[in-house]
Amino acid sequence: MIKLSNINKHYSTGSHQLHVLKDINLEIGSGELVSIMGSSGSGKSTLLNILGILDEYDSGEYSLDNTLIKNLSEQKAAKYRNEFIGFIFQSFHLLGYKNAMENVALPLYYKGVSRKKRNKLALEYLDKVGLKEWAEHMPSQLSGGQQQRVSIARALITHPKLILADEPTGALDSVTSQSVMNLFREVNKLGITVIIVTHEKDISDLTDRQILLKDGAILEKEDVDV
Amino acid sequence: MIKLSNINKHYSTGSHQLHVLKDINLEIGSGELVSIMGSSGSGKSTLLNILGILDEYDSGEYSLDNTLIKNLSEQKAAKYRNEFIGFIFQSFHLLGYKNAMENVALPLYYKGVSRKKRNKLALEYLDKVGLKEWAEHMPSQLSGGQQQRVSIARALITHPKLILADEPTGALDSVTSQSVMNLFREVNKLGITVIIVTHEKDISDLTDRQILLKDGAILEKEDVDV
Ligand SMILES: Nc1ncnc2c1ncn2[C@@H]1O[C@H](COP(=O)(O)OP(=O)(O)OP(=O)(O)O)[C@@H](O)[C@H]1O
Ligand SMILES: Nc1ncnc2c1ncn2[C@@H]1O[C@H](COP(=O)(O)OP(=O)(O)OP(=O)(O)O)[C@@H](O)[C@H]1O
Ligand SMILES: [Mg+2]
Ligand SMILES: [Mg+2]
Repeated sequence: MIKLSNINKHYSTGSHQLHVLKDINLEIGSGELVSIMGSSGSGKSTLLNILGILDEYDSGEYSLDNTLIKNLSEQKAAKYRNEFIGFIFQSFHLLGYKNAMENVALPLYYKGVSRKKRNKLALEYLDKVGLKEWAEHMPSQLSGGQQQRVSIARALITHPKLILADEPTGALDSVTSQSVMNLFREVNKLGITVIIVTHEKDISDLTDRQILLKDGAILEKEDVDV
Repeated sequence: MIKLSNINKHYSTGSHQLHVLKDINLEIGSGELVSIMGSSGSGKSTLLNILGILDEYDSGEYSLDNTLIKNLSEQKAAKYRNEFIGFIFQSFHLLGYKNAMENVALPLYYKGVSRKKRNKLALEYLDKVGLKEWAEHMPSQLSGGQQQRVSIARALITHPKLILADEPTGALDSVTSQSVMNLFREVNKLGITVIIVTHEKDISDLTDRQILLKDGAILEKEDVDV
C-alpha cells in the first residue's frame, strides 16, 4: 500500500537549511493499523503530509498502491487525494463559514453526492463522534475537542482506502479519546489502512505497529500482535 | 485573587440555548497552582475566557484581585488583560505575519519596551522553551508543538500576576510536556498564580489543586500537598 524509499526532505528558512526527513525507508501494508510517535519537531507532520500528497519530497521515491507519487500536477494530486485518502489535520482546517454538518459532508460534495444524501450521512458520522446535536454549530461555536471530532468525521465519511490522522486525540479527554480509537479500529477491521501520528502512549498502545521518528529518521519496535 | 460567585453562561445557537456554566462558585488564592479538568465540551475554555476577561458572563460576579469584572468597556478590559494576565490559547493565536521572536515580544511592545530590549528578552524566553534556533521561523514554518511553545513563551514574558493556560501541552510529547510544566512550577514559585486547563492526568498531578468541571458545574478534590 505504502512504500517510501530513501525519502529526504529539507526546509530552507532565511539563513539556514533544516534536513527534516533523513533517508526514510518504510513499508506499510494494506489494512495495517500503525502509530508514529516522536518528539515535537521530529518530522511527523512533514512525513504525514508527504504520505497525504499534500507536500513534496526532495529525493527518493514514494509509491502509493503501486502508483509512483512524484512530480504530480496539482490536478493529479487532488484526484488521488480525493479518491484515496482521508486526512485529519493537526489543526483541523474546518471551513469557518460552514456548519459542522456541512464540513463533514464536504468530501461527498466533491464526489457529486446529492445534498439530501450527503447531509443524512454527515449526521450519521457526527453521531458516531457524539456530536449529532451540534450539527448546526459553526466551527467558532464548537470547543477544541468538538472541532477535532468534526474533522475526524469528515475524514471517515467517504470510506477512503487510507486514513492519515495527525494527533487525532490531541484535544480530547481520555474517555472521548477511547471512543475515537474504537472508531479507528472499527474502520480498520473493514480493511482501511490507518496511520496515526500521536504523542500519547495510551493511544499508540492500541495500534498494531509502533514506529518512532527520531531526529528525522525511523526507528521501529517489533510488530505487535494484538 | 479570583472569586467567582454564581456565574452562569449561556450560548444561543439558532434554535436552542446551551447552558454551559451553571452556578459556578470558585475561589483561587494568589500564588496557587491549579488544574481544571473535564471532558470535551464541558465548558473549560468558556470558564478560562471569562477569567481572562475575553468573554462576558450572564449572571453572577467575577472579582479579580478585588476588582469587580462586570460590564467593562473594551478599553478597560484590554487594560486589565495587558497589565495582569498571560493567556495561552487552545489554538495558539500567533500572528501569521510575524516570526516566532516577534510574536513572543509582542506583549512587551504593548508595554512600550524598546525593540532591542524586547527582542533580547524574547530570545531568552524562546530558549526556555527550547526554540532559540527557531526565532526567525514564521508560524507556518513551525510544527504544532513549536507553535504551542511560542504561545507559552509569549504568555510568560511580561511576568503577569495570573497565567491562564488552555491545554498548554496538548501538542507536546511527554518529555517536552515535562519541561513546560517545570517552567510553570518555576514561575509559580515566584508567586505567579497559574491555572492550567488540561485533559491529561499526568499534567494535573503536577499541580497543587485539581478542579473538575462536569456538565458545566464544579466538583473539587481536596487540596493536594506537593
Ligand atoms: N460561541 C458559541 N456558541 C455556541 N456554543 C458554543 C460557543 N462556544 C462554545 N460553545 C459550546 O459550549 C460548550 C463548551 O465549550 P468549551 O469550548 O468551553 O468546552 P471545553 O471544555 O473547552 O472543551 P474541549 O476540551 O473540547 O476544548 C460546547 O458544547 C460548545 O459547543
Ligand atoms: N515550512 C517550513 N519551513 C521551515 N521549517 C519548517 C517548515 N515546516 C516545518 N518546519 C520545521 O520542520 C521540523 C519538523 O516539523 P513537523 O511539523 O513535521 O514536526 P512534528 O513532528 O509534527 O512536531 P509536533 O509534534 O510539534 O507537531 C520542525 O523543526 C519545524 O520547525
Ligand atoms: Mg505535527
Ligand atoms: Mg477547550
